[in-house]
Amino acid sequence: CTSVVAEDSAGKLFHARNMDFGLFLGWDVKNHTWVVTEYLRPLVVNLDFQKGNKTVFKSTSFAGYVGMLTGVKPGVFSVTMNERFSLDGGYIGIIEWIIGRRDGMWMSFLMRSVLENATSYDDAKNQLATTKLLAPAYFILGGNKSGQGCVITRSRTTSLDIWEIDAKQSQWYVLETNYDRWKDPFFLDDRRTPAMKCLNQTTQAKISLEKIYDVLSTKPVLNKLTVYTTLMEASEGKLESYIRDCPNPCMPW
Amino acid sequence: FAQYVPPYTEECRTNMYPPAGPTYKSTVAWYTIDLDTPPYKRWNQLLSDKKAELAMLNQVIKDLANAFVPSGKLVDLVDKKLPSLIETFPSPFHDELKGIADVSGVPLGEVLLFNIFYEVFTV
Repeated sequence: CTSVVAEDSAGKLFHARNMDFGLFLGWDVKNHTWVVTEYLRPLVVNLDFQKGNKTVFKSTSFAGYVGMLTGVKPGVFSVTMNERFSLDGGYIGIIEWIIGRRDGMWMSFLMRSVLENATSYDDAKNQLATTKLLAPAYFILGGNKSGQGCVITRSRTTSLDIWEIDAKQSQWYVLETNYDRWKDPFFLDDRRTPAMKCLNQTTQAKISLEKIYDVLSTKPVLNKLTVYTTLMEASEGKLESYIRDCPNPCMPW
Repeated sequence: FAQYVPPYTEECRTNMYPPAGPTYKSTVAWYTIDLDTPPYKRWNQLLSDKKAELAMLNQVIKDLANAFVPSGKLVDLVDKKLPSLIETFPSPFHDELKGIADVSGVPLGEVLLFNIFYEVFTV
């Protein structure tokens, strides 16, 4: 996955993501595609969660999947989640859950709970940073005013790092793929460098959701695992999604 | 073929929006989920529309599992043992998952596995 929160020169925040899923889950040698990725695409839906006929939050999800991975609470915040691989991974959390240690939360259920119940950017940040989880994760959060954008790097038990937008220090965007920001990405899977190159080339003065879509359409940020691209703007409650394809030549991840 | 070798990267794309062309497949349909509806029923409309697609994904995952464990014991484990975990899930998720299994016709254990895929695959 690749997630970006960027702030333009007027302090407006944009949030977008590529959802990549299906690595090693069956390679179709004839069509050069990942099998599970192909079958996930028809399941992508946009959801408008309502209470009393009013929108509580919007999300891009998969039919049959009740947790959330991408969503916006109109006027308040937007949030995405990227997978964080670790030896202390979710399978340990699952074993703990089975043997009765159930003080952690399933990642996608936490995302949904935050989208439903958090009342502000800071409230969402606090819940995502402090709730005990069954698996490590990256949470990428965007708000509705200048400076409200961050990447929360989570282990199962604690927040390891919160990296915030600081436009005054020229840090006008935060970008997360699937690696800790203080480490180099795996050399066979460097989507960070090309994405940063394209964002830097765009410049803060010209950044917009359309320009971020360009970045997310550049290979290998767009790759064979990319199921959908979502563009969000919390201040206007905007969420739009597109099913993607990556014709050859294209990186498998 | 050399372009498959990392770190292949192309020049930054421009003017890709509005989405069109070979990297764009389709827009995404909208559904309303009414949180005032009982959890068991709130996904009915969506799953009625998408049950064939969900069943196909499910079959693909089963085929993969059977390729790794040809005896079928892994799928058996998911179908027979995993449903017992459902009651340990917080509200409203356990009722929602039961509703999805009933409407889609996909076994509850397999619906549950789909929903905890993230935790299973973070290694």
